[in-house]
Amino acid sequence: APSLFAATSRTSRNNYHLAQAYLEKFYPKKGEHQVGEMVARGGNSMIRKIKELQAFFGLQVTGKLDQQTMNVIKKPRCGVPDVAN
Amino acid sequence: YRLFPGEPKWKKNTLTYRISKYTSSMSSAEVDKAVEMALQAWSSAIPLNFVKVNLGEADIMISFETGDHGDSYPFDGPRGTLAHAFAPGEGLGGDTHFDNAEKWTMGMNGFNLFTVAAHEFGHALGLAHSTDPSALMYPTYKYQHPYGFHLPKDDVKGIQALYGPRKTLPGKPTMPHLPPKKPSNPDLCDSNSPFDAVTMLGKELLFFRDRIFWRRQVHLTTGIRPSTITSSFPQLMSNVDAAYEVAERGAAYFFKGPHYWVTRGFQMQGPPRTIYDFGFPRYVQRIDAAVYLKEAQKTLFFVGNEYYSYDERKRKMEKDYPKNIEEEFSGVNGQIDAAVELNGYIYFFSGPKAYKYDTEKEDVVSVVKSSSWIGC
Repeated sequence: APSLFAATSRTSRNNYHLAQAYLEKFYPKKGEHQVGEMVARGGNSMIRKIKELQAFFGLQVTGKLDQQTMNVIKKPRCGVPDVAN
Repeated sequence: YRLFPGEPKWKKNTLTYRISKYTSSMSSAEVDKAVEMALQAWSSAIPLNFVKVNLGEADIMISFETGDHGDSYPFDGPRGTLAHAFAPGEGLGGDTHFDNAEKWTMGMNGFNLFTVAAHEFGHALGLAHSTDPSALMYPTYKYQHPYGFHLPKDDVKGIQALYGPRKTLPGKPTMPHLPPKKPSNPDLCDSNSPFDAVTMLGKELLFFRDRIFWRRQVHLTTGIRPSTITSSFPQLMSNVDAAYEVAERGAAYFFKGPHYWVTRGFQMQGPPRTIYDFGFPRYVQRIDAAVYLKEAQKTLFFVGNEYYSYDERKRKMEKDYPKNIEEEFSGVNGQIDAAVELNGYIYFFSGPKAYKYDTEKEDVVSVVKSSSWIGC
């Protein structure tokens, strides 16, 4: 998880949770979590989703929750996922 | 643009929609208007029509919901997620929900309902989110001006990939889907640029073209001043289709696409209304020109090669119309861009020419350059 942060602070923790909820909602992956499957919280799938979001919005693809990525995550938006499942 | 997996689309060309729950932050008439305009944005690009129903099930059920509202996609309170819609299909398919915790408006404050509705109806018709930041189907909110709105190219390509283009209808042969041409430094005396509309307003004659209009005293050809339409008529912005004044009523009417505005002088009188108030058939989507005949108290509306006559006293379209323009107004050639009555003559503007038509002789008595009216 520390590798995701561009900055370390309480804000970052809040950002992390906000980003996690955002990515689960708008960048779900078909068949991602099989019932009973053990997945580390966050981990690679989160970085992969962050990269997917950054690619979708034409941001620099870093896999990190940098300022630009957080700005997009905080924008009001449509509730339909960006990747159709 | 992107489509949903399996490219779901509607298999019929007339869809019903129903607003089953309204929001408290707008009047129901405003919600109806915003929804109608948002659907119009799509129906002007594809051969799909929308019919509003007030009872029972509709293809597209529209409602304002709060939090968890039973479709496994709970809303999250102010900001964040504003609305969502389901891809074409039975049941929930096409249904569109707006988060009632948002402040919905018709303006730039809060969240503009037209903007969000137009985006969600893209989903309801089969479009997924686009990665093109200029597209309406880009996922994040960006205010869109409802009046004179044109679908961005990316969205036109996407929706026409599903439904094909709508065949153009009678009326000004403009391309409704392309943003109005923005001449970088327009030659104001370009005799090949037709006027969009001409009307009296009080003691002045107004000539409209693209984003500009000219004001002139009727009997003076000096001191004619161009200015931007938005400086005096912000709601009209540009590309007025037609205009006329009923001087004894102190009202003027300005037409753009399927809408018209009423003014007293330069003061707008309320929001735009629909041209179907006049009794036009639904296939008429825009007016080319309009002229009020003071003695007859009738207004002639020109659409393509036909014209209608509207009785201003009875407020009713006259029977036996439309009629063919060339048959009734001999000598006036080409599509009519604008018309105005002065001193008992009707002046028709068509491309570079302006025809002076004598209604008693029923003939053209002189032809001059259109641009000579603005001192060129």
